[in-house]
Amino acid sequence: MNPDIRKERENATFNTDALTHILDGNPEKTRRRREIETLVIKDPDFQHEDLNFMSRSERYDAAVKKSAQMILKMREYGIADPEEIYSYKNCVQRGRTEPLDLHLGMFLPTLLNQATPEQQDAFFTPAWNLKIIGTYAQTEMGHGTHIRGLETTATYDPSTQEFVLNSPTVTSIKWWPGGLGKTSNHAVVLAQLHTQGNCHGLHAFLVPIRDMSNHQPLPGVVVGDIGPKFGFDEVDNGFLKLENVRIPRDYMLMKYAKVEPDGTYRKPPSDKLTYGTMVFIRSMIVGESARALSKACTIAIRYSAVRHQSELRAGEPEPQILDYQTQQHKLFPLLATAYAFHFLGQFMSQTYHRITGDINQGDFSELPELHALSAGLKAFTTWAANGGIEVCRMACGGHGYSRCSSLPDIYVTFTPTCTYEGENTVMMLQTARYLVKS
Amino acid sequence: YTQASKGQKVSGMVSYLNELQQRIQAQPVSSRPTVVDINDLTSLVEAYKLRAARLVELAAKNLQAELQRRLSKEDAWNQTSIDLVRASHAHCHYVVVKMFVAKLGEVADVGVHSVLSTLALLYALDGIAQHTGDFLLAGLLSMPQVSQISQRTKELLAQLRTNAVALVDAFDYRDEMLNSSLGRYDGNVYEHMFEWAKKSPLNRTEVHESYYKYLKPLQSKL
Repeated sequence: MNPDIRKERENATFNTDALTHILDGNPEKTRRRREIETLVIKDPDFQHEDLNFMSRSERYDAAVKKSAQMILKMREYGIADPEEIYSYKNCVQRGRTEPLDLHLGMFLPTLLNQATPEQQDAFFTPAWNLKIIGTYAQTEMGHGTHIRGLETTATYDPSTQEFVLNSPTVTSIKWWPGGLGKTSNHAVVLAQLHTQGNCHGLHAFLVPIRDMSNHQPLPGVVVGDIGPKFGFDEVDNGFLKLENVRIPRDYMLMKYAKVEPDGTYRKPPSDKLTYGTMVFIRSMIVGESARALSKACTIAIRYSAVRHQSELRAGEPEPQILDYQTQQHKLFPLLATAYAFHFLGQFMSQTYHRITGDINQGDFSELPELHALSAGLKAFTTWAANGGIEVCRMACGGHGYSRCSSLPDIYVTFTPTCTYEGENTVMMLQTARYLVKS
Repeated sequence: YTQASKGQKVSGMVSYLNELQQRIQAQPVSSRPTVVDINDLTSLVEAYKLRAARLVELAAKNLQAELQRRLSKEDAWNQTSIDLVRASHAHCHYVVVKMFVAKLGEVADVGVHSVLSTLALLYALDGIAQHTGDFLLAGLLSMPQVSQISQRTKELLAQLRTNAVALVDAFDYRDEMLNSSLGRYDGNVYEHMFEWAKKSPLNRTEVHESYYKYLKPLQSKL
């Protein structure tokens, strides 16, 4: 071990394991997390060349291979607890996103939450067994956070009891969903429902997009990869243009809102239900902010303990750069922020579970505040973490620019959190709305 | 600064330091009551709260003023949105500080509690330093306190220096998860960087094919 860093650890005034237990929640969670990490890291099936040395196509290929093996191994080991699934997946993909992310994180939960029992019988088990590989297509090329502005239409045809899905303009082409370009053969498509000459707003439709036997795009479906991005090289973020694609009436997810065979529309009991999902995702993102920033801090601070540079006193050996007050002032407030956000993430997760319990009892009273708070905190933490990762990268000097530091990857993987799941400024204004109102 | 503080004029981008000297002399000691005790976390949480409150009030009043002047509330909202975002930001900041301090109450281990308290204090004071204007305008801070906060922050940095590596160790990222030469647990950064670089695809051959395709022909032509 490098003598400098050894000395640092010998001088510590507290027990790191004790703090790790607090960060994990309790000693048992630490033990289990480490167990899962060892399971993955020792697994030869998950070994591969450094992704930084691969082309984009090879990176996507490696990610699909790992995802496929991950699914099998999770079944084999009986990993079913959502937190453990998340932890296992995070280990396998090393914190990167993967082509099946939306299948696991959005498509399956949407079937669970918005499909009728009959629809679940038809779709859930094949989706669980990856016969149906789905994604969640909401955002359009010209429309993002303001979902009421989405243009894709689903028009009911009572004569054939089908919906006709259409992308009327270029700006209505679905754009961004992970796994949409090359991986998925179905998509939950959010579209404006038109029946009996009226528009009833956004609803979810299950749309087959590729032939399940040969994966070829189906007639009327134009689908593909949107091309290289700042990061997310392992994911086929895709585009989807629907040219009057017909789907049976019971491919509309009807657990709440319904359309009768004659085209009559039945309203959902409450529109607050979709807010619950948003709050969940934003709570997770707060946790992500903590994780990304804490990784960046770990790299920058350990490196600052090892790197010696310049002179503090003439003629003496170069000091560790962590001894420079300016270096401390760059990094330590960010370290404090990482801890702050970690505890905030724990609070958000606990609050979300508590309020979800209330919601199940029909008590929505706290949902508006949690919705407003989660929107603001998602923006607040992702902005701060985003800037913080860049400060950590620069604090490592030129070496921070090399992929070997992992800091560029952490940055390009994290920075989309500032715009997806609600653009941050819009999120802040949602919180403001609640504040002004309160 | 040193030159300026000795009265020697400085020019260019730092010329405002010349004024600094006059301003300090001219500034009477502030007699306004101050709310924040910069060493007391509970007091700091209170200060964040009052700052948020003030910004929210400010945004709301501005919105009202816009409403009086504008017919549509959408226009008024848009014309106030900068204030509104600031208010939300302040609100979120208050929540983050409040949660951090609340978490301390759950920590039993003395050593851990001590280092986390130092971190929480640094986070709170750094936040105030970054948004000094808000706190000053709200009357939550006096001018002398601004300097005290700066001084206190430096003390906290020095205090944290001892535990910096242990604090990141506590995040417990395995090398394989961090995947970083610079952040390796054992600190053998440069050895690992060299090994990593040697695996670069460009190094698969000692002489890259582009040499035969372009450089060698170029040399023969010149």
